[in-house]
Amino acid sequence: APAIDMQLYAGIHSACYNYITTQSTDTHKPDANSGSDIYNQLDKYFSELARSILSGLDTPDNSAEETELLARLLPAFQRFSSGAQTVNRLLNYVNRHYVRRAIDEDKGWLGMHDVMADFVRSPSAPSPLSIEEEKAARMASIAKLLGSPRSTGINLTTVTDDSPSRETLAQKYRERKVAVLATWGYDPNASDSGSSSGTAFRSTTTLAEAEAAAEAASESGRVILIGSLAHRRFRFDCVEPLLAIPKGVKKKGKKKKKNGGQGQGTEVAEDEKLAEGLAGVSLQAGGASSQAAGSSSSQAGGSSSQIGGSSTQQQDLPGPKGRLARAVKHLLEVDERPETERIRIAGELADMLRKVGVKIDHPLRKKLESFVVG
Amino acid sequence: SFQTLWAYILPALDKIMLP
Repeated sequence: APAIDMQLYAGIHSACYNYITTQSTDTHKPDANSGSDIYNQLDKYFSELARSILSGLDTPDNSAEETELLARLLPAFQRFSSGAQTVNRLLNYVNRHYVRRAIDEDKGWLGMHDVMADFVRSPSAPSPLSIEEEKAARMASIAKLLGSPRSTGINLTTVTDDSPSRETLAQKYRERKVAVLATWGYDPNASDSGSSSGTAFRSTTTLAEAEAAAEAASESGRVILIGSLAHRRFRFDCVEPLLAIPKGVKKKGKKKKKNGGQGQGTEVAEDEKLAEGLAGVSLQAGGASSQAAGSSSSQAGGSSSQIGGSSTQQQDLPGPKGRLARAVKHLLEVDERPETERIRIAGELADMLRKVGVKIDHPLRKKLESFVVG
Repeated sequence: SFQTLWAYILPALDKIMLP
């Protein structure tokens, strides 16, 4: 991505500052609401861009798809991703003003309510209150507990409150966060927490990288840093359609997911099974309100009946049906380029999937990472 | 207004994001 000159940077920073501060005095609304329009418009912008990248992947000749798809997708993602980092810096005022406040209000990728959902169900924490009362009482103190999770990792240790349950909650939050970040490759005990080496595949992931991936894996209702917002949109609007199993006769680029699942039989079940592997929903099933627009498969949450229900159907498939899965199969099994080259491409793709928030237990990520490592 | 702000931001976004 091209560098932004200082004047433009300063101009946009002040424009955002002026807009947000003016808006909040004009409307007498809480500060946290200002900035949401910029944020939502950015989300739309990234969405349109990701869609146009997806449609740009189509070839006039279907037969070239397996060899050409990755050759076009990976550079497009690199460009998108590096641009996203630049925009993240350019609009850092929005990150600081709007995103951070939203996180403080428990609208971030890992909310205290996610942790509490576990906590109130735990038999080790019996309560005379009903679960709802308990939850309501604790929700009232959450804002204080949530300091600035991103800047320091977790700074809840500084809370000096006399309530023991707050301590317990803070501890639960820390444990949960470490556990989730571990699934994104962060090892808090690793001595080397610096940036990765130049190898195609990294063995260590920094805290910031893991958290960015965890953010990108969140549902669309969660407020995350602008760079991660772009990656999440890339997942929703470009990667997930490429991973999706088309229904019936394959139609390129236009696959609609039916979330209702009524009466669609195996096709819907297969799609939802795939969707389970995509988003980081299962670790965050806290019932955050998701926006209806464009959140695609992550909205399939709650379909727990699908977990065991459709496993046999996928085994009947003769080969991968998703566009990306076919391209990967070709890369790993058919492609005649030197192995080092194929490993490099597989590593780049694995990296892309992680960055946009496709979970490690997704079959394609597993396949790619074992190819790269093995 | 928001439109004015966005009209200011958009060209920068395009410059950064578009190939």
